[in-house]
Amino acid sequence: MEPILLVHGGAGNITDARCPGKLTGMKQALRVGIKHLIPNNDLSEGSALDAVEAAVGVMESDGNFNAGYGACLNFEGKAEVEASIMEGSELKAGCVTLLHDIMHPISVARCVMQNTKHTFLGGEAAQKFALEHGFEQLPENSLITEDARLALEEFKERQASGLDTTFARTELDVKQDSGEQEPG
Amino acid sequence: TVGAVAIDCNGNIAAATSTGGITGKVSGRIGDTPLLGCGTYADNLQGGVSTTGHGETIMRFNLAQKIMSKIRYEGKTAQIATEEACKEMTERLTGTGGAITIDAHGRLGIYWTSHRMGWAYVKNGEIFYGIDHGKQFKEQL
Repeated sequence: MEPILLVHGGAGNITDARCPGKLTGMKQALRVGIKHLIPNNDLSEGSALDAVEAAVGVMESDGNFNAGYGACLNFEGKAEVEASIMEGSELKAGCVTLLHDIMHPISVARCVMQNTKHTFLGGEAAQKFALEHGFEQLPENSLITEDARLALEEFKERQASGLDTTFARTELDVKQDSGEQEPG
Repeated sequence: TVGAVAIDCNGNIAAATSTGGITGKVSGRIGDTPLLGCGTYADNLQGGVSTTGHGETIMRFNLAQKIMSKIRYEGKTAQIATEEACKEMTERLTGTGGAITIDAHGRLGIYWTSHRMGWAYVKNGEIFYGIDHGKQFKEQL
């Protein structure tokens, strides 16, 4: 079978200004990830799992994407990140949520899959697990970009002025509405 | 949100998704991304999916699993399954999103109901990519 690697870089109201960075970043993710799909090279025997982790890892390091470095901010101005990974031969999977100041949550998710009998870790326990397994705790707010700060400022201004803030409400019981923002 | 789906030469499929959520979210909010069957799914017998978009909508609709079910039980191709499930989600729940899919035969599905979705794939030494509906670009790997 011909190996294939397919990626996405998020959906929503992506502005024209953000398109070039996303397209460049996705192509870079493919170029790094595809090396893991080619059999008999120096990196691997051709692993779909390695390929998706590597491709996502590239985009997590790229501030053009809403993941890892460049993640959207919560109302308190913090980046809380989450990820999941799954392989289709034995249906093994790993998931993490509410991590902070860790660059590659996708690799933490894979670590959960491969090193625990559990599937999903969250919050402080997930953070502790990551650090215990060698992931670097970056200085506080290291994942925050200027674009993310500006987006939160704009969100708060819109909220204060009563304008539509699309789905990103701070009330947990908000009704569904029809807008969208970039990117969920 | 970012995501990836791959199939290797042995037919093994994997999927991965990572996100920072949405701007202004409540501290402690969890979206679809870490939820299997919502943001991510992979099964060599059916295919692999990674989704993106409005998390509350996608998790309530179980978008990834809906796509898999259309492939498994309705015999749909990855493209048809992805397109139908995304449209049904938005028709039912209003919220928008998209997904990328590779089925067990190596066929691709790419669709979104949002304004835009960035996507790209590499196959046979060529990169295909796009971000707007109806526009696709190609270049050498």
